[in-house]
Amino acid sequence: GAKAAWCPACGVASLAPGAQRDALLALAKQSILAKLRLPGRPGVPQPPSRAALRSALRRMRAQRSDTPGMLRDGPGLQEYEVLSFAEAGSSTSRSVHLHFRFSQEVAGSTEIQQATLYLFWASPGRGAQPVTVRLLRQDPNMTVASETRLEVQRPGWTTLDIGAAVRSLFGETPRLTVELEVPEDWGSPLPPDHSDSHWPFVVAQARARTRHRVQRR
Amino acid sequence: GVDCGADSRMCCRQEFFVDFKEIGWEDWIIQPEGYHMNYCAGLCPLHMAGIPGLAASFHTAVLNRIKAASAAAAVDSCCVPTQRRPLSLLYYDRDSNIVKTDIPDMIVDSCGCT
Repeated sequence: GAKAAWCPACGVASLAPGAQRDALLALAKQSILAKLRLPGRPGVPQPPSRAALRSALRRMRAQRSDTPGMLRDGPGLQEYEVLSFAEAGSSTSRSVHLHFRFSQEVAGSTEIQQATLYLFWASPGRGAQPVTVRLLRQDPNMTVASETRLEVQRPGWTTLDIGAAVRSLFGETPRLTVELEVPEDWGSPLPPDHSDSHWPFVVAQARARTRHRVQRR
Repeated sequence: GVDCGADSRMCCRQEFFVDFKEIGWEDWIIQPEGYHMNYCAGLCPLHMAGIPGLAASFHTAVLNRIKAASAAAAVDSCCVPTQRRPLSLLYYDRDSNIVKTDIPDMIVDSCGCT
């Protein structure tokens, strides 16, 4: 036709419109996956329940207003905020294991700036009740990486800063196992089921690792 | 910068929107609904070098004519992004965690000639 079918800037034959669109869509997918360091799009997710998600976002907002400036902007480095809900593991009458799984892509290419564990106590006994929170290594003996004793005075949310422990554990694997131990007469420290709005979760802030520059003379 | 029209030949910004539903990604990308993958296209003859978009004033146009008449006018420069901004994504990762991240320099806001 009148308009030459060639690319004005590079002088080669331009793609037919349909082929051009397909090429651009493929480029968009490749570009986003590369920047998210994903080998391919993730499988169909199992989203958390709306109640748990809404409750977690509300807690995160409350926590952020309590501790402003938690994460200062890094020098143009890509930052991540990850919200991970617990998977219930083995349990006894007074303790339970919670498993959190973080993706290798984020854990492998970022530095954890901050990590907070959110726990909800529905009906603690009277007075201050001792609760022990342990972060366990992923080795066969599940050795203890860190242990914190809490005094739970009343029903409600408790937050625990686990940033240092997560940084040390992520060096081995992007998995986190938390053991909760409560007084005998409490019963299970977990809400009745996963869709409950008081399900435990972890929020981690991470920043892409700075590219190491090696100066050679 | 200048947005490309139907018959633009000079350096301009070509808008291109990728709808995540169209590529079947709406199940794992929670927000936004798509990505503005704009790009720069068009000619950058030397007399337009260094000017973001097209001539913006009479003085510039005259200056361009003088440069265009010069012997070196045969060399082109390149049509590149002059302003970009991050793409904020909220998505489910492979373990169904919810991840929020801002990917720097992913959206081209304007183009110009080097």
